[in-house]
This record gives sequence, structure tokens and C-alpha cells, in this order.
Amino acid sequence: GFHVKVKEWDENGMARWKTFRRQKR
Amino acid sequence: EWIKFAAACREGEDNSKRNPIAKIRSDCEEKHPITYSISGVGIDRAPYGIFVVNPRTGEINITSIVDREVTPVFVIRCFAKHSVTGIDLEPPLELRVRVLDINDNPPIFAQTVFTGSIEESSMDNTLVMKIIASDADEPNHLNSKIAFKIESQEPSGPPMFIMNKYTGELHLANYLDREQHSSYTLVVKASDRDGAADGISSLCSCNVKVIDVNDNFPTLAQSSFSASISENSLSSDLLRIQALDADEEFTDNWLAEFFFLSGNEDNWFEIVTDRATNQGILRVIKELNYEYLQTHSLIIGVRNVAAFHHSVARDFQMSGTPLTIEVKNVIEPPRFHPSSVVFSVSESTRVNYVVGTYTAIDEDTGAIASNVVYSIGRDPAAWFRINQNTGEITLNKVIDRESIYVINGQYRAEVLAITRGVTRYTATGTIVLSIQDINDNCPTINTELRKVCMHSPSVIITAKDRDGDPYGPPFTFSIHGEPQTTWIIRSINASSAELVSQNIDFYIYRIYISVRDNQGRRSSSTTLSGAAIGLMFLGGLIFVLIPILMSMSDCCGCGPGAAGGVGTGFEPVPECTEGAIHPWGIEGAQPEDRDVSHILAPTTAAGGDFCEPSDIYTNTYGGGGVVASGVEETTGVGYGTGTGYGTAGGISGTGEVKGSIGGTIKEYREGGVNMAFLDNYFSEKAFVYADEDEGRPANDCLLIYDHEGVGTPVGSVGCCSFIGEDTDETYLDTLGPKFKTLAEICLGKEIEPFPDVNLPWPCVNVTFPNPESDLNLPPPGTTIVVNGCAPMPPPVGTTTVVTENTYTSGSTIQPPRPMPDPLLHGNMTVTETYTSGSPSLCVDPLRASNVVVTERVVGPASASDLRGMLDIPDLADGSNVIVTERVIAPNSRLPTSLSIPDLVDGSNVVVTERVFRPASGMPGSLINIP
Repeated sequence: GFHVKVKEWDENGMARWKTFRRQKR
Repeated sequence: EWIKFAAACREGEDNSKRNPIAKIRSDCEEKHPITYSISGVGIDRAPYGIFVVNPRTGEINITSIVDREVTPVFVIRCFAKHSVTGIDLEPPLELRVRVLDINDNPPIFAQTVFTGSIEESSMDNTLVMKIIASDADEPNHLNSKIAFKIESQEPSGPPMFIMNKYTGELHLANYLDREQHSSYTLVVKASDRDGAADGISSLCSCNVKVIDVNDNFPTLAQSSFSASISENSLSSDLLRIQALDADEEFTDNWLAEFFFLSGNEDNWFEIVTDRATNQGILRVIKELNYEYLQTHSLIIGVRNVAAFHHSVARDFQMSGTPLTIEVKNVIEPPRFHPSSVVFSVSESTRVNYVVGTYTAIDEDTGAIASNVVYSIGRDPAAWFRINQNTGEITLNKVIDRESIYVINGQYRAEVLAITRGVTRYTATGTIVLSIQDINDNCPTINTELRKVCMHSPSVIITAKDRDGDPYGPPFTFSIHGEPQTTWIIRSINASSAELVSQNIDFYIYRIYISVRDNQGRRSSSTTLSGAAIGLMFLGGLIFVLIPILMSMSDCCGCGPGAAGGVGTGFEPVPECTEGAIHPWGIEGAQPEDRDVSHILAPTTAAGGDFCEPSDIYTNTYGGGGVVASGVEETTGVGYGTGTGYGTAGGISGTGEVKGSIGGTIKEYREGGVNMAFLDNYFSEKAFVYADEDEGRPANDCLLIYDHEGVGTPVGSVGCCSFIGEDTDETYLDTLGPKFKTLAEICLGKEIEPFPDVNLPWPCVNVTFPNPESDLNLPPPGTTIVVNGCAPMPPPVGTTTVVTENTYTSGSTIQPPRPMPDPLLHGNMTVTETYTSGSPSLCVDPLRASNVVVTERVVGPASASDLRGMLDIPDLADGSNVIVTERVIAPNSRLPTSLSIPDLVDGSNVVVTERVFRPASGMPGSLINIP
């Protein structure tokens, strides 16, 4: 698979990675 | 397959501190060497290089500050390729990066200054205008939500307007009075973030104009006005009355309209408004009379040009302002009052008739002026004289309603009244003479002779009458005389008619037409109009020409000239044909001219003296007698066949024919003319001519001749027309000599003589009474010698055309005269001879041997009349009409007496005789006269 991870920031300014996958629509 | 938004960045900030913002990885990197790459807007398309990727690790970094208002979303397309072969090991993957909005844009107004207007006195909450603004930040976001607010109002005071915070609509919030403030200026603020304190604000200006309405009543500057003016004078600016009005200047709400409430019933005054000053200008438009009124008390009112506004209209109350005009007295000259006076008189009023008295008035006293002298001023026809002391007006001349100075039955002149003394004044009055018409003028016919076309022959006849109604049109036109059988009159309108021939022919008609006015006054035959002069003249010509024409058309074709019966010549009577319809005359085909002197000359012939030159060749027509007509042939079977028949009788009877032709066309009709035959006869001609039109030059000569009816005056005018081009007379050259002569006579040309080496033509004169002064034809019994010249005995070898005619009136037909012995020398043509009076023929007998005599006699078949002249049997019916025609062509051995022909030598004589429409009982033996 081909994966992508995106860095997000929470309300406290802490970063965390969130992985997205291909999805069937 | 797609990937949801996966990342976000904030516009206007340095997002690099958050790198890597994303990371991509393929499961294939465990087995293959992989190189990661990205593409799209912000990468390899403008704006370039905002995002970059680490090819080995797949980490994506943001490198620049972004603007949401430029690129709200970036789409990063991610690839995983084999590092050696470059083959995509994974399908491309899209990573969306959204740019988060910040409030970095202020509200922007659509206009820098907003303007609007509203009428004063409008109701509250009336919409005045709408303010429009926009914000570039993210739509539907607080950053772009605008709130409006009125920041200030100029002039200040109570707020007059209210602003809708969300829509920007400006409404009226208070009562507006233009006369207090004609406009307002507002400062409006627009703030985003819904007007919150952290929002961004902008300001604009709003100008509101207050529109005027007519809510103020005009007033006058003074409570009363006065002025003075001399009597008998006018003024265009006697007084100015100032109006006051609070409404907007120079508009109809401000402009005053002045009017009189009373005192100006006779319309002496008027008030106009000076639009620049709003002043009423008092004008005097009728002279004031001090003696009539010394002071004029007027009441004036004022209002606006525009109607009052509904809000105040019911409050308006008209108030009058007094205006006093004093009239100053002046010394006045005399004056005619009224300024004109009308006198009615009949046209028959005689000289010295007192029309009336017209005096001047002393204006100061109102009495008849006593210190004046009267005289006649402008008087174009000098009809009046006036008593200088009394003003009595008298006719100075016989008045004529038909005078050029009379217009619509009225004649105008001026009377002057001049004061005596050093300083002289003159008053002028007009006298109008209204003249009652009398029927003192006959209608006159204004018809010019026209060329009458054979196929559409008509003449327009117009008439006029100098008298006015009711003595003028409608006119009644009447035909008199024989041609009523051929000619009819069709009315065109009240003053004109069309004279139409249904069967026009190559014959001579003399048509007498009378016209009567509405009251029955008839154009008198003895008082011919100017138009009739021409007719009369031509009528005279016709008399001259009839014999010629007849000789040309009727001659027996036995002669040498018969061969030429085509083209422009007369067509001859077919030789020895009986009862055939003779083709109409075409010149040139008849027997050539022959000398008739040898049958006319002998002076020893019985009957007495024929040698009076004045009587030679006289064609005599009795009053109203039918002499010739368009009908020349007969249907009588067998007529004209007998050679030598009636030769002498015909000739000898010539003189008596006149005595037998008292009948008229009326009698023709009453006797039962064979109209069917006539119709057929002329129709046939018309058809033939129709066929020949293209090949025939339109230059036929047509003489129309008609005869008056019973009771019409002798010698009434005839009509002669000639067909040809007005501007081209070359057609004359195409005619034969005889017809050409006819044409030339018709055209008034000087007749060229036939080639003659010996003698000139006998003079051909036409003498009429003075046409200018009096064209009355003579009363019965009078003889008009149309050709007054005494003919000269033609010398041997000459050809003579006799064109002498004598009109003789009188009911008593003269006894026939024996014809002279025609043993003449030379060439003589006698075309037609009618004799009723004195000896008719006298020519030199020593002439050539050829004689052609053509004769037609039309008259009632009164055998007694004809007896002795013609050797014909009695006709049972005396009213029958007989037309006889003889052509005598004797050779040199003609008998010496025409009255008693020697038929022993009949072979030398050709006689053709025809009877036209013989009486039913008329024996055919008429032709059998030996």
C-alpha cells in the first residue's frame, strides 16, 4: 500500500501523526 | 479512491516550524529501492516550490508563507517510483492541504460616495438608498461578515435616517423639510467580524438630497397695488407685482401664476410672470376709455404653476389683492364708431343713390363730431362721393358686382373725417358695400376647338358665369340642330360637359350648343361669348369647306381619280354600284377635279341673270335648314345606276333644293331615320379605321359640321376640328391637295393655290362682324356673306375651288334657279351648291370640258318642294327626309341647261343620286328618273 501520514496539532500545541489510507467511496 | 483533506496550514504565517507537515511511504520500499516525488500547484506549477518532498524518506515540507485569498487549497500529487527503473510502483496519491483563513481583509464599499434623494414630507421608514460593501476573507466566515452603522450626520441634529446593520439600507427616520435642510451628509462605517471590536472597519460618505414639493403658498409682496395709464394707450409693463414663495426657486413650485379675481371682465388687462424674478407684469392690452371708466378696481390672486402638495393642498385659501388702475384723460380726435359700416344695395342700384350716412364721433363728448370735414379715402373703383359736412354717401357710378374690386360680393372703401383747425386729426372709417347680385350676365362657353379623334371623339365644354350664386352653375348644356342624332352631351360637373360623338365621321358637323345658368339665363345665340367667336369663325369656315369636302368624298369613282382610292385620298363612290354604302371620304380617290365651267357658264340659260358675280357659286343655307350631314350615302337599292339620270334635273334642281330642305335633324328623327343603318354605317367605318390605325398617319382631316335645330338662329356657329399633331404640321404634306386645303383652312393657314400657271386663286375671304364687340348673328332674313369676294371668271385651263358660301335666312325658300349651261372651258370644280336666293352661278362658259358637280340635298321629302327641281315621284309622306346626291360628270357636250338636261347625250353624263333614308313609302322608282 501507499500510505500518507499528516502532522496535526492539538489544542495544546502538541503534534501527532495521523495516518490516512485509501478509501473506497 | 481519494484521500480526504489531510493537512492544513495557516495563511500569512511561517509554517516551516511545523515541518514535515506530512509523510508518504510505500510498502514496496521493503523489496525495491523507491524514490518519492510530488507535483501540482505550489510545487511544479505556480506558485512554485511552496512544497517539497524528501525522495528517500517521503517527508513533505512547506517552505513559504501562503495566502488563502490567493490559493485556498493545495493538491499535492504523490508518486512512488522504482529508483532504478523509474516505474511507478504505486498509483499516484493526492494529498490536499487547506489554507486556514485569517482576518486580513477590510470591508470594501462599492462606491466611495453614495448619493440619493428623497422628497421632503415623506413618510418615516421610507427607503432612501442602500449601501453596498464586501470583504475578501473567507465567505460565510466571521472574518467576512460586515455590519453597517451611521457614524455621523451633517447637518447635525436629530437623526433623520436609520441604517439597517446587515443590509446597508438607509431609511427615513424623521420628517424632512427642504426649506429647513435641503440635503444631508452621512458617514457610514462597515465593520467585519459582524461589527465586533476585533473586526476591520471602513468608512464611506452618503449624500442625501431633499427634494422640494409645493408645500408653500405664494404670497404677494404688497397688500395692494396701483398704477395709472392714459386712455387710448396700451402698455406692456405697466406694473410689476412681486410674488414670494419659499419653495425651490425657478421651479413650478416657486413660479407664481397671477389671475384676476374681478374687475377685468372686458379683458383690458393681463398679467404675465417674469420667470426670472417671479414678478407679475401687468399689461394693458385694450385701450382704456376715460369717458367710459376713470378707475379700474381689480382684485388679483396668485398661485403656483404647479399644484400644491397633497399635504398642504387642503390648507390653501385664495385671497385677493386689490389692484387699482387710474385712467388719465387725454384730448381725442374724432373717431368713426363703429370703425366700419356695411351698406347693402342691389346691383341694379342706380347712380346718385344715397347709400347712407357715416359720421365720426367726438370721443370726448360722445356726440357726432362737429368740427370735421368728410372725404372719401381709398375707393378703388371710385364708386362713392360723400357730403363733406354731413357724411352722406352717394353712389358715384353704376356699380357692378362683377367688378374686380368686389370680393365675395363686397366692395370696400374708406371715409376720412379730418378736423378743422391748425392741428388736424384724421379719423378713418371703412364702408362696406354689400352688393346683392342680379342675373345680369349670361353664361359663356369656354371651349376651345380640339382635334377630335375618330375613335374617341369628344370635346370638353366648360362654361362660366360672371354672376355669383344663385345665378351661376350648375349649367345646362344643350345641343341644337341636326347633330343630336350623332352628338350627345354628357355632364361632367356643374360647369362643364363633354360633347361626344358616337359615330364620328369624315364629315362636317356644325354644332350649336347653348348653355343656361342655374336661373335659366341662357347664353344667347345673338350674344355669343368670346369662346363662341372661334366657333363661329370656324363655323364659317365649315360652310366654306363643306362643298370641298363633299366633292372629295362623294364623287363617283368613274373618273380618272378613282384609281387612287387608298392612302390619303378620298375613296370614290364605287362606280355604278347601287345601294352600296359609300366608303367615307378619303381624299385623292375621287374623280379628279374637272372643270365645271362648261356646265355653269351659259348665261343664256333659262332662269334669268346668273352673271352677277356676287352670286356666283353661292352656297345658301336656310335658317335651320339641314344642308349637309355626315351621312352621304343611301341604302336605296339601285340608286345612281342610271347613267344620265337626273343629270340636268339634279343640276337644275340645285337651286330648289334649298327650298326643300326646311327640315331639321329633329324632323329627321321624328320622321324615323334609320338609326340602325346609321349605326352600322359609322361603326363599319370605325372598325375599318381601327384596323388601319397603325398604317395610317394620324393626320386625317376631320371636319365636323352640325346644324342648329328648329328655331335656332340662322348661321349659328359650327365646329371644325382637325386631327393632326399640334407641333408637327408635316402631315399636311401627306395629304392630297384638296384635303390639305381643308386642313390649312382649318388651321388658319393661308391657302396655297393649286399649281396654276395662269391666274391666282380667287380671293377667299371670311368676313364676320367684329368679334370683339358684337358677334350677334343677324336676325332672320339677313345674309352673311362669308366669302365676300366676287369671284373672277377663271380663265381657261385653270382649276378653281369655289369656297364661297352665303348664309341666307328666311323661311321662304327661293325658287330654284336654272343652272347655266355647263359648257365651259377650263377646269372648274363646283363641290356643292345650294341655292335659295339670287342667282348662284356665273362663270365663264368658255372653259374646259370636264365638270364635276357634287350635290347633296337633305330635306323633307316634300315632293312638291322637289318637284320641278328634281324629277322625282311624289313622296307620300311629306315628312320624310330625303338626301339626294348627284354627281354630274358631263363631258364637253353637256346640255346647255342644267335644269332640263338633254339626256339624249346621256352617255356623257354620269349622275349618281342617292336617297338617304327614304320614307318607307318612297318608291324605289326615284332612281328611275330618266
